[in-house]
Amino acid sequence: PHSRDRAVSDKTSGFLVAPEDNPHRLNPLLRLPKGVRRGYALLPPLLKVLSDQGRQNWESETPRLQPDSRALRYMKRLYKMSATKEGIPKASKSHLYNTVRLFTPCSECKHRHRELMKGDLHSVDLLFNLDRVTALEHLLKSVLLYSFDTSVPVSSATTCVCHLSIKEYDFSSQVCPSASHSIAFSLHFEFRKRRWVEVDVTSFLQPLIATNRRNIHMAVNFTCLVGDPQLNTEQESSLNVALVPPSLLLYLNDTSEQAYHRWNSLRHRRKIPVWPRQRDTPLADLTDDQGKENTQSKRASRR
Amino acid sequence: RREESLREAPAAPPHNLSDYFKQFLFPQNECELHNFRLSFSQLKWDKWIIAPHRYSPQYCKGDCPRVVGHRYGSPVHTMVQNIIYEKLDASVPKPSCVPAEYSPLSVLTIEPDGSIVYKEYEDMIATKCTCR
Repeated sequence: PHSRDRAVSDKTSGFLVAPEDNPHRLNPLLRLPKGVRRGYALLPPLLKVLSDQGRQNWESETPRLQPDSRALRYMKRLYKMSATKEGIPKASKSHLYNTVRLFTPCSECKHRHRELMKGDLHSVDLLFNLDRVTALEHLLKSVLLYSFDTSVPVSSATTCVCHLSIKEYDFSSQVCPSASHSIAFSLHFEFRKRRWVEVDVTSFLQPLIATNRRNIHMAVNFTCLVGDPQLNTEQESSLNVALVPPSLLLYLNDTSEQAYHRWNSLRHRRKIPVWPRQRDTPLADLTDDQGKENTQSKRASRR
Repeated sequence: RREESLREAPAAPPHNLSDYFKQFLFPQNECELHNFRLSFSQLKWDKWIIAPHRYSPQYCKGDCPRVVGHRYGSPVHTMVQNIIYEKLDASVPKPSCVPAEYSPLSVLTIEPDGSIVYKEYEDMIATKCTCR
């Protein structure tokens, strides 16, 4: 139950209270459990500024690193698809995520392997730092996001089949410091239609993220077969330039109170009919007082 | 109270008795939802909040009638508190005009480490008012 529905003392401020302030005076029901306390420390700045303790001047805060322009473009596109112009999340039953994080690699090492037969482009070492992922954000899906530089001319009629191999180096393991897990993907797409390519790596990364791994080190080998290798060296060169190192996309379910829980909204809508067409139609599943109150208020408004 | 006020002010009767009595039941400035829009640049947050550019949280303002009933979807306790305020203890506050329902807001921000996050926050926009 939300804290605003319960009696609070005059000196508290709803859910932004930290138990360290008045641990004994605070109603036990309002004391934040450990996991949520961690969430409090990482409250989004939008809410942190409003808290009594968080009167921070965000201008004097450590300057933020500027994100990659391609990454920014992708996320803006995702925002337009996910929310209305007023910023309200679009009603959608197809996904349950309420958080999407995009990380660009911290460091990379490009090794170009020119193999005419395979059309191998390059192998890249990628390091992603996931410190911003909170304990209350649960992973639903993880994706490697590749983008193509459309300013580089690539034959629009070309069809490319790509093989992706991911290796993970477990530095924390003393027994096997270089143990690797690899998976391979086959992708088939046409360049003329694609600016972005998303490679689902959920099954590979989920065990790592579930154990709160903060740094993920991957070696990605993106091999592309471009038609007849002997006749398409020029095409391969173009493709080589067009490909950029991938970003890591995490689709998450934030279980904290301040995050929007879509399934609660859907469940609430199912309980309360939009508007009963017939007054005698029995209203199902009105087991809670809130449901009765809403229905009565709607009837009263119509009267 | 109406009878007392009539006795105390035996001046010329009002032209429209219905409207005269209504002012006691329905306040002039009724509790209702008001529009308010802000841009994050006003708060100097536009450097790290990429979208939306504007935010309309709305707010509730106005007087709550003595008899709220079903009009605002108020619980019975609201009327009880009104009675307590009027008849028993004026230090107990009158019911207030506050939001009853909200809608969420999607926000796109840049994190300190340069990563980008899309997040949907609950209860960010007031959509309906009540007296409680």
